[in-house]
Amino acid sequence: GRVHEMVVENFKSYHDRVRIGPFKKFTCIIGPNGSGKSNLMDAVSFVLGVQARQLRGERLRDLVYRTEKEDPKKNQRTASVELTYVDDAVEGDQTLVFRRLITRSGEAKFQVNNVNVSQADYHKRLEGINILSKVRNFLVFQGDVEATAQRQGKDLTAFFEQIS
Amino acid sequence: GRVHEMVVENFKSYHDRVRIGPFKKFTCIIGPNGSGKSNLMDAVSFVLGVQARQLRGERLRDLVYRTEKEDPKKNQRTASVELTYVDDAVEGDQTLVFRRLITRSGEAKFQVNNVNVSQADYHKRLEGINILSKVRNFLVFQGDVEATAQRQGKDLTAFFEQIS
Amino acid sequence: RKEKFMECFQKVSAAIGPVYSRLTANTGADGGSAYLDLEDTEDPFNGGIKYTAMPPAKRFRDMHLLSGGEKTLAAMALLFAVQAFQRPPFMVLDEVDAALDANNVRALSKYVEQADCQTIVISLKDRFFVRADALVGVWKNKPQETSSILTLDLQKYQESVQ
Amino acid sequence: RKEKFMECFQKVSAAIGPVYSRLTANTGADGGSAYLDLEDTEDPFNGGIKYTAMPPAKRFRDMHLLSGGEKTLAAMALLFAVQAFQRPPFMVLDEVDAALDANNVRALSKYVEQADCQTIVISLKDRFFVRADALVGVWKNKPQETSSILTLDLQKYQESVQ
Ligand SMILES: Nc1ncnc2c1ncn2[C@@H]1O[C@H](COP(=O)(O)OP(=O)(O)OP(=O)(O)O)[C@@H](O)[C@H]1O
Ligand SMILES: Nc1ncnc2c1ncn2[C@@H]1O[C@H](COP(=O)(O)OP(=O)(O)OP(=O)(O)O)[C@@H](O)[C@H]1O
Ligand SMILES: [Mg+2]
Ligand SMILES: [Mg+2]
Repeated sequence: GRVHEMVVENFKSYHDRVRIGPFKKFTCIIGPNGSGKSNLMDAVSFVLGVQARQLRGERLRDLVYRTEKEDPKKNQRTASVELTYVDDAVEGDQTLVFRRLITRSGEAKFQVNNVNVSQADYHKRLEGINILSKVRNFLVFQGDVEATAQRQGKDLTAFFEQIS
Repeated sequence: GRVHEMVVENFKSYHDRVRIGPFKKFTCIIGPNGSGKSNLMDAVSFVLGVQARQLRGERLRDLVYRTEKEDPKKNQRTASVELTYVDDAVEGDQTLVFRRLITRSGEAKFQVNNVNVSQADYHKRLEGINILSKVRNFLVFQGDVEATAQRQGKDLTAFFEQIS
Repeated sequence: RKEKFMECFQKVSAAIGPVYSRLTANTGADGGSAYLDLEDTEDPFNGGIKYTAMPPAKRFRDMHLLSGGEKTLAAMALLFAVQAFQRPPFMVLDEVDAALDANNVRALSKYVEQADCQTIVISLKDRFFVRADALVGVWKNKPQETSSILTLDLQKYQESVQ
Repeated sequence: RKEKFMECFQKVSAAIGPVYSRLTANTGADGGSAYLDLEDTEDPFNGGIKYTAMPPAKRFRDMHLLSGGEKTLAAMALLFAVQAFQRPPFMVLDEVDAALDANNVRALSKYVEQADCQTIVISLKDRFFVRADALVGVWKNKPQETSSILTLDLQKYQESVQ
C-alpha cells in the first residue's frame, strides 16, 4: 500500500483546506526555511496517531492554525488532517481514509472512511496496514537522524521488541 | 589578533606533522565526510585549552593518532597541536606560539613560545588574548548550533556571567 | 515473546550488512560493514543490542567516534534494515541528508529511488531531490499568512526527454 | 559583580536587534526582530534571561516553535552579538549552515565575509564557501591512513579576474 494524498485543514501554518498530492513512490518536499515543510511531517505524524507532545513540544491547541495577532486560547477553528491510503495489491482496490480532528473546544476526534471511531480502534486500523504509531520506526524527524545510529544496549533491545 | 597557522602532529586522523594555513580573515575548511574536518576543529579547541572530554567523548588517549590495526593502549606516539597567533596591532609584531602535547606516557604538557608552562599559566596567556577556554563562546561544534538558540533562563544568565 | 524477538532480530541483523555495504559503496571502492550483536545470546532481554558500523577502510570504531556523515549513513542503514523486516507502507524523512557530502547524498538518493517502500523526504539539497518522481513545493504566502503547495510531477519531464 | 554583568548584558542586548535584523533581511524584505530580556530587572541573578527572536513577518513565537533554519539564524545572531562585546580574536564554526536554505546560506556567508572578526568555518555547501578568502581542503589519504591538507588562496583568483 501507499499514501495517495493528504488534506490538511487549519493545521499549524496551513490556513483553511489545503490538498497535498498525489504522492508517488519517491516524493520530495522542498521549499525555503520556515515555509511549512516540517509542519507537513507533523501533519502526517498527527493523522497516523502520533501523540501531540512528540511534535515539537506542542500541546494539541498549538497545532491549530492561528494568525500572528490571535490569542491561542481564543482560537475558534477546527483543525483536521486527512490521509488517503490506497492498496492496489488487495483484490479490488482498497482505499482507507484516516482523519483526525481537533474540534473548536479542543477535543480530539478520529474517523476512518468518514465513520467516527475510538482512539483505540483508530490505532488498530493503522496497525492493520503496518503503521506502528507508538514506535514511529517509519518516521525520522528533523535533527534526529544521527541519534538513531547511537541508540545502543537496552534502548535498542526495547526498540526491537516493539517492532516484533 | 588572528590565527596565522596551525601544526598538528599525530592528532586524531593526522599522522606525523601536518601544517595547516595560512589562515585568512575568512577561511573555509572543506572536504568529504570522514576526511578530518571536525578533527581540525577538535585540534583548535585542544590547543586553546578546551578539556578533552568536550571533544566528542574522547579520553586524552583517543586524541592520539593510531592506525586501524593498533591497540590504543599500546600507542607509543606523542601527539601535539601548535597554534601561531599574530597581532599586528601591537607595537612591533607580537607572535605567540601555543603548543599543547600528550606525551607517550599519556601526560599533558603546555608550552608558550617553546617554554614549558603550567596549565594555569597557559589558560592565563590565552585569556590575555581574549580566549576564554572554559566558556567556549567562540566555538560552535558540529550539530550544536540550534541548541545555542534554545538556551534560556538561568543557563543563559550563567553564560553571560562567564563572559563578563 | 523470545521467539518473536529472535525472528525479528535475526532478519534485521541479516539485512544490515548488505544494506550498509550498498549505501557506503562508492565508485571503485567497496562498501563498509555493519553488525548487530546480542550482548547476552542466551537471554536477549537481559543484555542490550550493540550496533557497530565501520565505514569503508575503517575498523572497530565506537559509533560516537564516527563523523557526522558517517553516523547518518549508519543510522539510515539501520532504518532500512528494520523496514525490510517490519515493512511499513511508507516512510517520511525530514532533512536526513543535512550532514552528507555530495557523494553520500547521491548514494542515499539512489538507494531511496530503487527501494520498494514508498518514501517521502524533506530535503534542501537539489542533488538529493533531483531523483524524485514528484516534488511537493511549499512556500509561505505572507499576505494571506498561510503555507501553500505546488506539486510537480517529475516523471512527465522524464518521459518528454525520452 | 552586578556591574560587570549589567555592562555585558546591556551591550549584547543592544547589539542583538541590529545583528538579527541584518542577518534575516532579504532582497526587498525587512529583517526580523530579536530581544534579550531580564526576568528580574532588580536582581538579574535571581531570574533568568529570555532570548526571543521573531523571523520577518512573524511575532511572539517561542524559540522551540521556530523551524530549523529560523533557529539557526537566531543562534548565529546571538553568537555574533556576544562576539561584538567579548571580542575573541577569532571564531571556529562547524557546519552551522546545515539547516539553511539557499537564501539564508548567502546571508550568513556575506555576514561572515564582512565581519571584522577572523572566522574559520567548516562547510559542505559551495554556496557558503564561495565567499571565503582561502580554502583549506581536507582529504583522507587511505593508503597512508592519514588526513591530508591542501590550501587554496581564493584572493589570488579574485585578483586575476580583476
Ligand atoms: N499553529 C500555527 N499557526 C500558524 N503558524 C504556525 C503554527 N505553528 C507553526 N507555525 C509556523 O510554521 C513555521 C515553521 O514551519 P516549518 O517548521 O514547517 O518550516 P520548514 O519549512 O520545515 O523550515 P526549515 O527548512 O527551516 O526546517 C514557523 O515559522 C511558525 O511561524
Ligand atoms: N585517534 C584517531 N586515530 C586515527 N583516526 C581517527 C582518530 N580519531 C578519529 N579518527 C578518524 O577521523 C574520522 C572522523 O573525522 P572527522 O570527524 O574530522 O570527519 P569530518 O571531515 O568532520 O566528516 P563529516 O563531514 O562527516 O562531519 C573518523 O572516521 C575516524 O576514523
Ligand atoms: Mg523543517
Ligand atoms: Mg564533521
